[in-house]
This record gives sequence, structure tokens and C-alpha cells, in this order.
Amino acid sequence: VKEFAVLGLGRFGSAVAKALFEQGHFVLGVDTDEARVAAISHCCSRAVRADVTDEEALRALAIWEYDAVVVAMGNLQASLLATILLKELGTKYVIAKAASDIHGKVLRKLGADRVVFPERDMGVRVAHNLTAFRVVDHLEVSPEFSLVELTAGREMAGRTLRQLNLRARYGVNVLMIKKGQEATYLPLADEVVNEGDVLVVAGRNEALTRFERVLE
Amino acid sequence: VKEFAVLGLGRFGSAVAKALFEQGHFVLGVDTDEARVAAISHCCSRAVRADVTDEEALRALAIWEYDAVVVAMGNLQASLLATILLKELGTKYVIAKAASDIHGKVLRKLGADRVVFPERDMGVRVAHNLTAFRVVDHLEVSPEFSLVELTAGREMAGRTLRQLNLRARYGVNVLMIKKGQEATYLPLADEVVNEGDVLVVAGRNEALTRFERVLE
Ligand SMILES: Nc1ncnc2c1ncn2[C@@H]1O[C@H](COP(=O)(O)OP(=O)(O)OP(=O)(O)O)[C@@H](O)[C@H]1O
Ligand SMILES: Nc1ncnc2c1ncn2[C@@H]1O[C@H](COP(=O)(O)OP(=O)(O)OP(=O)(O)O)[C@@H](O)[C@H]1O
Repeated sequence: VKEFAVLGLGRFGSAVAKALFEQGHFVLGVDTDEARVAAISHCCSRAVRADVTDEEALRALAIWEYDAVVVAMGNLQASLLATILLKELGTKYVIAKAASDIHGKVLRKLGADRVVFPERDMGVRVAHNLTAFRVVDHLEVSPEFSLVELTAGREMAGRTLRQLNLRARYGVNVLMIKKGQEATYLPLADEVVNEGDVLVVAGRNEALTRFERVLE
Repeated sequence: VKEFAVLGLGRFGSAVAKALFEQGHFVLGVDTDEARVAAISHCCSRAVRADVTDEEALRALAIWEYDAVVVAMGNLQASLLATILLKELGTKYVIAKAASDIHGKVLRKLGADRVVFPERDMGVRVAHNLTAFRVVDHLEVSPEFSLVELTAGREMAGRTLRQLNLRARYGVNVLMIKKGQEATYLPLADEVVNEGDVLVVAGRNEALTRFERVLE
């Protein structure tokens, strides 16, 4: 069981707080807004109304004792100031949400251990989902590596994965195949692919882009 | 080449618009805020200042001709009203960003073809990243299936993937192994894993949870 503090209970912050709490960890939620503090109180361990840019408030919460602190305020100044204070007070691990690349760079310079870009990353993901023909979802796992969920078209139908030989031909790996409601994880080479089946395929970004183009 | 319209140029909307534009598609960006319209104009095909809750404005843009329209305003009323209008005007595919589950449900009832929750989904992902011992990242691909990035500890060191036999023992598949800067995609069974190597592992959620617990 770990202890976490989430500063700023907007959409992102409250989602982090709830998920950590549901996993059985101790979660402190902090916000200046009384209504947001009240709203989170049943899905976190402790909810406090405080201004996290106030050093005394952070000291009163003994914020440095937490395993990690999430800085989730959208307000730029508050986000930067809280990050500086947290690090000065000896907080082990600070993860901060950034609204832009510049904001992210500054947060890193001020000592944030990790910076996340929720809206930007989801925006890029949605853009990929919208454009790949018959690709249902495209998930970038890392700058080099992606997952693609696609619907098997006619050219794949009736053949086994061994026959399709996607790995040798395109450098992509089929992780899962869904036939209607039934899903097979890590399907074997003799699995037959039918038109309309949904495949989850993994591989290097360049390999997947080439593979997706072939489908189009 | 497809044609997309992005309504609302906040962090999420502008990320979608830029990514689609970079992929070579035609992108129309719309916002009431002149500064945001100006800011996006060099990374989209056309940027227009308009109020998307105004039916005449949407008609003037012939919004129904786009392959997909992204509704990316945070303002609840604007988001719902724009969605209704888009569907009434015959827009083929509407993808809308929601700020909460309720907002999402209403959008679907009003005809949104797809609803996304950028901050919430990222919040859940960050929560997973923070809590799994030596797990660097945990990505839920679907409700049943996840990817986990983890650092090989001592118990894995010096053994080949064949010896580790993760697939038979835990039902998880190693997609990638990173040794320092060098990454091997879809590593073969004779690949040796050393302490500190980063593995990207895929599998069913329950299998991964069990696997992660074993590591702890
Ligand atoms: N100094 C502060 N101390 C504590 N809480 C703060 C402070 N400044 C802002 N907050 C809180 O942070 C929360 C999130 O900030 P805000 O809503 O501006 O960001 P956002 O980027 O739109 O959030 P999200 O996208 O996660 O919904 C708000 O509930 C706000 O009250
Ligand atoms: N009726 C409207 N017509 C056009 N644009 C609008 C309208 N209402 C709001 N917008 C624009 O939508 C954009 C995004 O809205 P807002 O910033 O409220 O949402 P947000 O959820 O905080 O966005 P994000 O999280 O993506 O940054 C803003 O730039 C705003 O000017």
C-alpha cells in the first residue's frame, strides 16, 4: 500500500485520485475549491481544501512523506510554483500535468520527475484513429512502437496467421483476434482469420505505417 | 486524403488538428477565439473564427461535407448543441470530447458517433504507472487487454526468453526489449534478458496483474 497526494482535482486529477484509491492505496486529494474537495471525498482517503502554492499549507500536510505527488492544476503559475515548493520540501517523486510543450520543459527544469500531456497525447491518438483505413484504433506505446486494432478485410479472409505471415512480411505481430464477442489472446499460427474479425497488431511505427498503407 | 473539421481549438482540439494536418489531410480549425484561430493557422489547412452553436455558421462552412468532425469544446452547452446541429445537418461522423461520464452519455444520446475522455483516460493510465513495482508504464489497450513496460529485475537476469517462458507461465508476451539505447522488436526466444533491460509485455489484464504481483 502506497501513499499518494493529488493536487488539483480537475478531470485529470480526480481520475488519478479515484484510480489510485480503487487500487487500495492511500490517497490525499487537495484543491482550493470546496465543492471539488467535497465531490472527491468518498473516493479518496482524505480530502483537504488548501492552496498548494502556499508553503505552509504543504508543510502542514507533510507533503514530502508521500511516495509520489501529482501536480494536476491547469493554472500555469500554480503548477510551476507548487512543483518548485514540492521539490524544495524534499518530495521524492513529482509528476506534473503540462498544458503545452513549453510548460512541460519548464516543469522539468523545475524538478518534475515526470511530465504528462493528457489532452495532447489523446489528440494525437484520436487523429490516428480517424485516418487509417479500417483501422479502429492506433495506440502509440512509445516514440518507436505502436499497437493497431484493425478489421480483417477480404484479402485476409480464410487464411491462417501462418499463411498471412505478417511478421516476416511486415514486421508486425498479431497479439489478439476477436471474432464477434470471442477474443483469443496471443493466437497461434494455425488460427484462421475471417473477414470482419478484429485483430490487434503490434510493431515498430514504420512497420505499422507500411502495413496500414498496404491495407488501403 | 481526407477532410476533417475540428471545432474548438483547446489543448485537445489543436493536438488533433495538427496531427491530422501532419498526416497530409485537409483540416479546418474553428474557434470563437481569434487568438486561437491565428495560432493554429500555420498548422492546419484553413482556420475560421466562428461560433459552432450557430446553425448558420455551420451551414456556411458546409460542415456536412467533412469525413469527420471533432467537437472539442470544454463548454458543456456548446458541446451538446454543436453535436445536435452537426447530426441534424447530416454530418457523417462526429467524435466528441466529454468532461465526465454523464456528459459522455448525453453526447451519445444526441448522436455522437464516438466519445473520448482525454483527461480521465490519461489519469487512469498515470495511476497505473505510479503503483506497479518496477513497472514503468501500464497501458490499457481495451477493457480486457493491456501492455506493460517493466524493468527486468535480478530474478530475470542472464536468462533467455525461452528459459523465462513467460507466455506459458503467465500468458504474457514480450513484444520488445530495450537494452540501453538499443531496442529489439519482437525479440526471439534465444534473446538474453539482463538486469535493467526494459521489456514491453502484452497480455490479458488478469494475466498481467498476476504477473505484476509476482514481480512485487
Ligand atoms: N493553488 C491551487 N491550490 C489548489 N488547487 C488549485 C490551485 N489552483 C488551481 N487549483 C485547482 O486545480 C484544479 C484543476 O485546475 P483547472 O481546472 O484549471 O485545470 P484543467 O487543466 O482544466 O484541469 P483538467 O483538464 O484536469 O480538468 C481545479 O479544481 C482548481 O480549483
Ligand atoms: N461556441 C463555440 N464555438 C467555437 N469555439 C468554441 C465555442 N465554445 C468554446 N469554444 C472554444 O473551444 C475551445 C476549447 O474549450 P475549453 O478551453 O473550454 O475546453 P477544455 O476542455 O479546457 O479544452 P482542452 O482540455 O482541450 O484544452 C476554446 O478555445 C474555446 O474558445
